[in-house]
Amino acid sequence: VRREFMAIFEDVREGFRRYFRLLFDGGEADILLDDPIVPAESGIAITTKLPGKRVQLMTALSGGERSLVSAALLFGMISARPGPFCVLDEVDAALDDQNTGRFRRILEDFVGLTQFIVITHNAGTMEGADAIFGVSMANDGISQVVSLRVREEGLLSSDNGSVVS
Amino acid sequence: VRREFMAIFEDVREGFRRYFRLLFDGGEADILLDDPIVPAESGIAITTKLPGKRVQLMTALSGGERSLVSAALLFGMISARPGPFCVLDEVDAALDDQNTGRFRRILEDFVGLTQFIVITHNAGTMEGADAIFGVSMANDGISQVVSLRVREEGLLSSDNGSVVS
Amino acid sequence: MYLKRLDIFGFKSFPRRTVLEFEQGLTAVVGPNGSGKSNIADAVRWALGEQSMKAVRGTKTEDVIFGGGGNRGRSGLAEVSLTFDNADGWFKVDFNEIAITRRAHRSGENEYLLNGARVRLKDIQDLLRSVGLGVGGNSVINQGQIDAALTLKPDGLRELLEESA
Amino acid sequence: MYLKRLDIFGFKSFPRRTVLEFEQGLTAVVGPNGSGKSNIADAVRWALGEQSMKAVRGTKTEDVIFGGGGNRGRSGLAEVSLTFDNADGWFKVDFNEIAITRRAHRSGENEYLLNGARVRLKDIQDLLRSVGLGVGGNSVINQGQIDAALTLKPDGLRELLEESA
Ligand SMILES: Nc1ncnc2c1ncn2[C@@H]1O[C@H](COP(=O)(O)OP(=O)(O)OP(=O)(O)O)[C@@H](O)[C@H]1O
Ligand SMILES: Nc1ncnc2c1ncn2[C@@H]1O[C@H](COP(=O)(O)OP(=O)(O)OP(=O)(O)O)[C@@H](O)[C@H]1O
Ligand SMILES: [Mg+2]
Ligand SMILES: [Mg+2]
Repeated sequence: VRREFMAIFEDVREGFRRYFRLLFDGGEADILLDDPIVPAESGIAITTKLPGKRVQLMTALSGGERSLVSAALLFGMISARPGPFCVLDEVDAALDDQNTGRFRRILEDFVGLTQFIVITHNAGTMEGADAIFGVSMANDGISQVVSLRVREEGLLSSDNGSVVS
Repeated sequence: VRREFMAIFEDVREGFRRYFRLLFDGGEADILLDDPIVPAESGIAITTKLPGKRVQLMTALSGGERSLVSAALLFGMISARPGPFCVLDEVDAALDDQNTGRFRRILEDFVGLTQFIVITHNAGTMEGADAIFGVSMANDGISQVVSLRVREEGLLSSDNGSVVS
Repeated sequence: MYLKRLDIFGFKSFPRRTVLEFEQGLTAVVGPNGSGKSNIADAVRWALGEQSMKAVRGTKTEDVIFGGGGNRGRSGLAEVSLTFDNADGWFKVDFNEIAITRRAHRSGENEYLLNGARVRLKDIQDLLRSVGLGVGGNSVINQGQIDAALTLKPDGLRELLEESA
Repeated sequence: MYLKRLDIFGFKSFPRRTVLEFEQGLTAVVGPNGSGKSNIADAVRWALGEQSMKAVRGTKTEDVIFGGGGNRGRSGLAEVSLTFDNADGWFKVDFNEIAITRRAHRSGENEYLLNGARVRLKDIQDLLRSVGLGVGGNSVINQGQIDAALTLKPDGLRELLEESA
């Protein structure tokens, strides 16, 4: 159990550190074991140092910074033990345009490794998509889904064929 | 105490119902006393009926719908007992373009009654502003504020004069 | 392996059978507030065997069954299927496609099916865990929950890492 | 009455004296992630006498004092002033302008000033409550907290209404 846990921990740590530096374009981050002697029962703490800033409390991070640190940890866990797919529901809501761009570029790196289904209002995130589903609701409280093919046709075109009702 | 509480409750209720209908462009909402006999000790429950939908649990509301219901309650409380100013920190983060527009129009209605200072990433909300402050941080962790005059000059122009350091 | 198709029928705001066919890369889901995007994320989480109704924004089984709207009465049943492409044999079973289905009746009874055959919840959970898709893992990140990991205590963070393995 | 001016000095990411002069209408505050926008909202809440450090994203008094950055050492003092225009006599005191100041030292000691004269916290709280600016009220809505009212129990909602009066 202990060897397996340490293997996971080290893989997640390496991924977290890598994605943190990509998302923040610099800085340092780490995850540390409270009690390295008995790792499988030890707590884990996160430390961050943002580029240009002193080391700080996690509570002092801004809304966007919290989303980016959490995204780096999530990408670290996914790259350590990839699952077949991942659904992200508006995780980019707090991000400004520049950080949305960085976030999107990481998602694009995962293509071929893990499938991502991303719910978003952010035009910057949509730009990277291979396919887009548009969800709407008429005045009857019933959801409709339309598939907007992207890649091969360049422009978004609505392909009603896939709305099966 | 009881008469004063009931007066506040009725004013907030009237405001909440009005702003709900404006923000959702229809529907119905209300706040109810659990125990009308002893109002000052009674709990308060919120009920909502969104346009085109059946009455539903508060937990089933979407992210944007929760923000709008809460905004309607906030505007109701402010209109019932106006304070001199109110600071709103990214309360429009979950709103789509249409709802951002409705939210902005209500803020504009308050001009002259209550002063609003609104932190936002949303271009739709900025459109309604009489003045804009731009905050930035160089690579040294130190915040700078620049005042971008709006109204009289039409286009945003940076007026470094107000950065006092 | 990837998620090839999602079928939703009678679940939340989808009374009609709705089919989403996914590509392997990055898929974006977009639409106005309250249109049903997070309901799609809930459908995926629910089909993976989620036992906490709170995690799909409800309080009891019935809350996920379409409650009526427009001139359509409420549904008697909610059914969601996830169809995986298993050409690469990630699932250690001898099928090219794996379909996991969950059904719930207004009586509160839940049924689980694997490629159309009734199985127990435990069978689904064991199968999913073997490919890193356990409900506790990172397959669905709910709206507003991206930074939940930052509020965990050190022991909670260790558990998060263990579950993602 | 309205908030005419905000002076921040040594508070969080503002080591230099920064002055924001406000109009009566709607002011927008914009800028990239982590630049210091929410720190401005925290400065306002803090100057209004907020006693909970958690409500300004800290754990102890020192956390709101500039901690250093770039080649600038940490500050020894944090000071925030709110200057109100009282031409309409909303504050029942005989001044055209009311300036409320809060200062904190690294020792943990807090000072409160009214138009430059030392007063007790209680004097500030009484004065603010008389114009509907009590800390519990709705003068500052923190980032991510807009829908907090929807998670309150019925008794909590009644208290919210009472505080806003
Ligand atoms: N059991 C149910 N029956 C019918 N409709 C339901 C049911 N449960 C939820 N809904 C509807 O789903 C809507 C919420 O949808 P959802 O949360 O998916 O919106 P969204 O597209 O994610 O919006 P946002 O962009 O605001 O997050 C609610 O308004 C509610 O009417
Ligand atoms: N005591 C302090 N000393 C120096 N810097 C501090 C202090 N407290 C907080 N900060 C800095 O303030 C930054 C956060 O700023 P703030 O929360 O205001 O950002 P924001 O503009 O609201 O961003 P977002 O758009 O992401 O919400 C942190 O990165 C931190 O470096
Ligand atoms: Mg949603
Ligand atoms: Mg902020």
